[in-house]
Amino acid sequence: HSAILSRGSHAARSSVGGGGGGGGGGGGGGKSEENFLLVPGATIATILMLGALHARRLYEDKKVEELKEKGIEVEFSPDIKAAFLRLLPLRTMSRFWGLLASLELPVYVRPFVYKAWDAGLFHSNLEEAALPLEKYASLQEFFVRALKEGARPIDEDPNCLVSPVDGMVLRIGELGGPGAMIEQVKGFSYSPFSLLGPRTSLHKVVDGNACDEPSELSTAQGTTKKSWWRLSFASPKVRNSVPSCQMEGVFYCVLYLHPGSYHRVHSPVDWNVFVRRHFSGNLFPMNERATRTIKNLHIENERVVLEGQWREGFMALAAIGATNIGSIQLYIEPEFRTNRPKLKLLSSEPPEERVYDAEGTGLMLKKGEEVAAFNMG
Amino acid sequence: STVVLIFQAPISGLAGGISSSPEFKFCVKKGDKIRVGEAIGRWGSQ
Repeated sequence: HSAILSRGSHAARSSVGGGGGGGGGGGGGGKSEENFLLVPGATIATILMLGALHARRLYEDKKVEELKEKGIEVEFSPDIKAAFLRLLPLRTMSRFWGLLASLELPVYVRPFVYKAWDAGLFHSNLEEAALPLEKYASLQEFFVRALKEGARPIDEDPNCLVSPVDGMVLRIGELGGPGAMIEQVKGFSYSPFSLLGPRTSLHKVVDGNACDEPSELSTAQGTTKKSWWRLSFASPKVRNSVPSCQMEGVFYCVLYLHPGSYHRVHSPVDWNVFVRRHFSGNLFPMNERATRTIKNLHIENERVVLEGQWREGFMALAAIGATNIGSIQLYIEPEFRTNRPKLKLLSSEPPEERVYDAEGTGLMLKKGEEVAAFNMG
Repeated sequence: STVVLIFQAPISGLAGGISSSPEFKFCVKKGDKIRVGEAIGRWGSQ
């Protein structure tokens, strides 16, 4: 930066000198030229700095990839940049990004922008879009686009649970007991109860297993905690289909959506949603790097939890927002909004909860049905 | 953005004293790319 400025100043002085006979007026012209060169100098320096930071990040990401290929898992390591993120008004930034993304684009520009955005940057298949690209008025509309009929066939096997999103499997596993945790990254885990909320029915599921002892299996008929919970909360259809003596475990699956992925959320099975919880938290980035450097990422960010019952028991789906994908839209509750300005300073406020259909049957969702969408900003 | 699913699924089947194998098994592994509608896990039929 100094070198550029120095060269710029020298060049300015030479040109002033070369002009000759300018007197005081010539000196004034040199100063203005110095100022003129200061701006491009600072710009170049900023670009170089950003380029260097980006190159370093690419190098680090490549190293992580190489380690993964060797089977070595990267451990959690908090860094100063992650701490700095807490100081930024990420929710405001997210909403501003949403505002920009919702601006209507001229029709002739749309295909170029969307092709550059998705196909160029994120390698999506634009041919899957339900409408011609010109029909999407803004980047935001394009981002939550529906797909052509049949683009995502739903596995019809009644004994399978399907993916609710297009994404990458980050974690899968079984929760062992009341103290079980979900691993965010090696070296850091979080509690599923923190993710779902203090009033989650998962407590009852984990605490009261009806089939702990094999001897009880063939005789249990609604006398245990688990069967009480099922009879209390399940819809008539669910009640009839639950075998009275089958051992069940609690499993989890964490799926990450890349920025270019299809961003609608579908139902993984036929189930009844009883409760929706909204946690108005932070909006940290959710990329892989953030996952291994920011603690409690999944339980600090704004999220919507749908909780209910399917034929095998408990089911919960948590959709977690991020800075760029800040708001979550629920098709089952169109008036519901997330990523709103926060009036309270405390980030640990209790979740806002809504019970669907207090009569106990909940909202019935079919396997593959659209439930929600992640919006830009 | 991220989606987390937490669910109950069969881990053994001794209904009516007849042993069966409806145990839930994930059919994906960590790092796999998956699309809407593709199976995450299955459990066997009796």
